[in-house]
Amino acid sequence: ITTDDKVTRLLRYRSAVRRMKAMGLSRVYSDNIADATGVSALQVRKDFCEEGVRGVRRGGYLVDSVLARLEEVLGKDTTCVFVLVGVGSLGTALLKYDAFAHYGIKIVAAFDVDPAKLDARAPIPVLPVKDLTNYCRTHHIRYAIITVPEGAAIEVYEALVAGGVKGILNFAPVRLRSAGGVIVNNVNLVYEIEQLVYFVKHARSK
Amino acid sequence: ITTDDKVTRLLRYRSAVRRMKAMGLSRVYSDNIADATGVSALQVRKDFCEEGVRGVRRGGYLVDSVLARLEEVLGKDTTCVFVLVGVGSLGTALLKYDAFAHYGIKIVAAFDVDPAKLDARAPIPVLPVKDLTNYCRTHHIRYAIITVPEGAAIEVYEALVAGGVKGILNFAPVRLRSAGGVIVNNVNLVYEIEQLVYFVKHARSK
Ligand SMILES: NC(=O)c1ccc[n+]([C@@H]2O[C@H](COP(=O)([O-])OP(=O)(O)OC[C@H]3O[C@@H](n4cnc5c(N)ncnc54)[C@H](O)[C@@H]3O)[C@@H](O)[C@H]2O)c1
Ligand SMILES: NC(=O)c1ccc[n+]([C@@H]2O[C@H](COP(=O)([O-])OP(=O)(O)OC[C@H]3O[C@@H](n4cnc5c(N)ncnc54)[C@H](O)[C@@H]3O)[C@@H](O)[C@H]2O)c1
Repeated sequence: ITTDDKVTRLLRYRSAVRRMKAMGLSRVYSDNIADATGVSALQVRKDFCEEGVRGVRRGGYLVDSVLARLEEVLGKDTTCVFVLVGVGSLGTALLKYDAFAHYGIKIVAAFDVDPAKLDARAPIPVLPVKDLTNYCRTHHIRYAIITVPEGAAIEVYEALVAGGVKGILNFAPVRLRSAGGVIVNNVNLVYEIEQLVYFVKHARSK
Repeated sequence: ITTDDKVTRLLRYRSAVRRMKAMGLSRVYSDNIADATGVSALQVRKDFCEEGVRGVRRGGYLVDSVLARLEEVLGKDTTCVFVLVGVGSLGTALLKYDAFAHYGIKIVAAFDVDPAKLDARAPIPVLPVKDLTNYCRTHHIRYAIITVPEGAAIEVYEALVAGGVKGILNFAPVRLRSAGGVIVNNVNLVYEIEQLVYFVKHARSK
């Protein structure tokens, strides 16, 4: 059985090896993967050995065989369909980010409460938030991204859960809890900055 | 001596109690802090006890005394001055985010390679990236945010390090390494989504 920490590492290896493949590499070494993911080369070799990723005699691993084995272990990578709620400055940046498609991440619809933002005929339609629950239910949406202001996050979360959504990426600085089969990943950019600042200030004293 | 993990928790407690104070609360309980930060109430009480945050007789903690003690432990919160490099869709969203100011985070200048984006008279001036190293050196900039495309991230990183910057928040999907007294925090939104998707897919089997 794969532990959560190992899964996180395997996902990073897959992401790194895919990028290497996109650069034209056909063979990779544990040192390359270590540099790209921040995991030690020893840990990479150990994980690969445990998960049945075989190396080649002359050293290193074949890109295609690493990816094939990781697909078996992590599950076939199907396209994941997301909705996004809150088409403000952060939501708009995420809607424009076409690199998501390389990773099988597809945003199919967005929702907002501001009538000026609504546009049902846009490539990614922007629909009224009052239709959110129904839309998720009829389209069997499993994933959502929340980029609404702090004060609206909980009501949007509840509307998504009512629509059957199972995985939520939340950017509002309010912690939404994973409960009842719904998993929430809270990304708090302020925490990221506060942590950076603390460790810079205290790095000198180490 | 405070470990890294405990520091991360204390930063979260401070952030949560500040938000509670902004809501008008004068007293908080370990359960509130546990809900807001995702740490167990027991761990909150243990950390507070170890760091000398005193509770009150009738239960809970006074907001002002928690914040005063955490300021002593974590260091006085001075305003942190940042530059941002790469004024594209993500960079623009971060420049517009006025909540950073509540946490003492101030972006004073931005840089880009595209002449159409330059505007030295904007509230946050957008300057040519060729001036980045000099600007950081003459203004004693210690922190930077990188929101340039993947291919430009390493050269921007090197220009920042040459300018004396000590802490970098990197959004480009390339891992920049902390080295030589410079600390880099890599935020990879694709990893966040991949991890969410994996745990939703595998949640059912638990
Ligand atoms: N912009 C950033 O760089 C940044 C950084 C960190 C965190 N965040 C967080 O991300 C969230 C979005 O930030 P932003 O800067 O894009 O804000 P914004 O104000 O630009 O956009 C918010 C959008 O949400 C919409 N909205 C409000 N209530 C809604 C509701 N009930 N249902 C649907 N839509 C609703 C608004 O109409 C608006 O379009 C906020 O919670 C913010 O704290 C933003
Ligand atoms: N937009 C998103 O939602 C999102 C999500 C995850 C990660 N990212 C990452 O964040 C970064 C920025 O993404 P974006 O969507 O804002 O891209 P973008 O193309 O909209 O913006 C990039 C900006 O960087 C500038 N630039 C390019 N080379 C530069 C250099 N050498 N020096 C200074 N400026 C330079 C460009 O002129 C442009 O203004 C990318 O690395 C991207 O992979 C973006």
